[in-house]
Amino acid sequence: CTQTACPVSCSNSSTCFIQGNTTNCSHCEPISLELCLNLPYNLTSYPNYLGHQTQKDASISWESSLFPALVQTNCYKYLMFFACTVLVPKCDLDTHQRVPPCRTLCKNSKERCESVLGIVGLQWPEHIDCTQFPEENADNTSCLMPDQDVEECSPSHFKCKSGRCVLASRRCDGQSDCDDDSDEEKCSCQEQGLWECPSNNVCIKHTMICDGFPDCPDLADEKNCSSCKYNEHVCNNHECVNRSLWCDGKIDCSDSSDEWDCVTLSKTTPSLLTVHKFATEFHVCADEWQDDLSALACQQMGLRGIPITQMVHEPNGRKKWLHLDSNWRHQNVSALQMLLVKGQPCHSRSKVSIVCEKEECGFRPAARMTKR
Amino acid sequence: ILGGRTSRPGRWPWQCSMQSDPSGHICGCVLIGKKWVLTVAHCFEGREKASVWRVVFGINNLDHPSDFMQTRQVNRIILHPRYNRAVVDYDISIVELDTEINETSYVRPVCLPSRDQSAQPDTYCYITGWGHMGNRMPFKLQEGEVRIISRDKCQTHFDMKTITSRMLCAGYESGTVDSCMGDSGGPLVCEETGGRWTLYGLTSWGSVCFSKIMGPGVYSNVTHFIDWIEKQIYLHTFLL
Repeated sequence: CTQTACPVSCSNSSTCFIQGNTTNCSHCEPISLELCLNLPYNLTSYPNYLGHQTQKDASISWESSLFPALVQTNCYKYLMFFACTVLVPKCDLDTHQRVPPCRTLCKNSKERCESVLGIVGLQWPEHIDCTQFPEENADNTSCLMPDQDVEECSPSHFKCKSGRCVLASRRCDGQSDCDDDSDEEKCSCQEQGLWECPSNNVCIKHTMICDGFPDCPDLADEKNCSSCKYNEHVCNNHECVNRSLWCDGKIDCSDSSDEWDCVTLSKTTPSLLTVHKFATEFHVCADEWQDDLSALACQQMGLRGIPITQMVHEPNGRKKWLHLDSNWRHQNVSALQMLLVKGQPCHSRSKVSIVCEKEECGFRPAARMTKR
Repeated sequence: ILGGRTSRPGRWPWQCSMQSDPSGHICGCVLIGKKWVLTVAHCFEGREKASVWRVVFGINNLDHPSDFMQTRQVNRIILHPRYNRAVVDYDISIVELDTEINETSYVRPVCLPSRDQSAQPDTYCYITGWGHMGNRMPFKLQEGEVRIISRDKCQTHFDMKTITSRMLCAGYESGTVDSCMGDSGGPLVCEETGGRWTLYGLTSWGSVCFSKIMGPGVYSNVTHFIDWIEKQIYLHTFLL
């Protein structure tokens, strides 16, 4: 390599490491640059014609901001296509080499759009010298020209009826950006092929409904997603799992949500240990309780320190209680709920109450003072 | 960090460095528990295997290991399942260390915000990292004070990208103090009453930080991910 390290584009190539050069290390990779996801090809090869070593470099480059801004001026129908051929050059699957744009495409883009840039005091990117690209139909060379049906706007843009490209984020924003106002037409989510959050009218993709990740502020996109039977409980990802499996220490929902929040403390004083086993809330009988079990409970709640344990006597308590399994000392378990069983008498008639400490965090050491 | 200053050793005890051979420091990271670190998902692009990484804590000068330094190997990398590399959304990951760190005044976790605790626009917070300074890469940890910017205002700086609720903007319109390449994954922390520091952001993306295009930096919005972070840690501590 001429540099001390292999370029990122060659980092996965054994050729680069073994032979110490970058020859033959080029490879095709899928296009991930958002601006150029609607090209008639989907593989690219780096470095590109602007000198960027990776698509990440290209995505944060000056040019990847410049071209989309320029495309809004409608200066040349195929400007975005040209921009993408230099930002993410097509990769030839046979040779793994990049395919350049044709010189004519480059020249047309420059001639029609350079003057627009000049108006706002900017210059055409200096790396783009059209003479480096081959002429169309030149011997033994291939180059890219746009088809008639090539998409003029990038995926980040909305195409006005007039053909102009405006930023997608400006569609339906209450202000006309297209010269024919078409960016403010058909603005409902339904007409855009999207789903509308009822509380704030934000549009989300249909694939985001019932996917386990809330996207609407009131979680409306994650409601009414499952119909579980009477003996089942709903998982966070909307699967149904038998209630008897809830908080049994084993994962039954594929997203493990049946084992989340199994151990909590009541908001009352004293704070009673509460376990959500069988999808029902139980208090815990104090028979045989030990301090290390309190420590485990605090850890499960994300709290640390040495807990304070109290036994709260409740001779007439009617709330359902859980009891330590008679065999609990011989069980090697990681979660408290695995040690608790129901249906046994609580001889002490006392419930476990715990006070946990919050984990120490966020404090910086005090600044040291030195005598001057 | 652009426009920052060299930090005093131990001033940011939660700052850590994600390192991999042969490059050394690649990304910043933040200690949130004895065995758990947050960073951004994009740091692992092309380096997804846990075994190639090590995490260094308690260090100020990358070139001069200190007595307070602790190094841990990575046991597990948990990328956010919705991470989208094309638009850099959901840019967050959790790293499980092979063994717990020893908590000292130089190595100490930061607090995470609660679900309803978000960084308020116009408040001032700090970013830290060993990223590019505009003219060179530093050896010593840099810190910079940045202002939290509302999402609407931030969107006006990034015509080509959507600022989502998973993102948080901070910095200045002129870009005078900003994070830069190599700061990714590092903390954006704000001081709460009582002198406690809370992690609100992880350095994620922005304009080319030493180009003519200025603007704020964009950080992963930690508040948005609190449920996911807590559940992943719980799952991998108590159930797997």
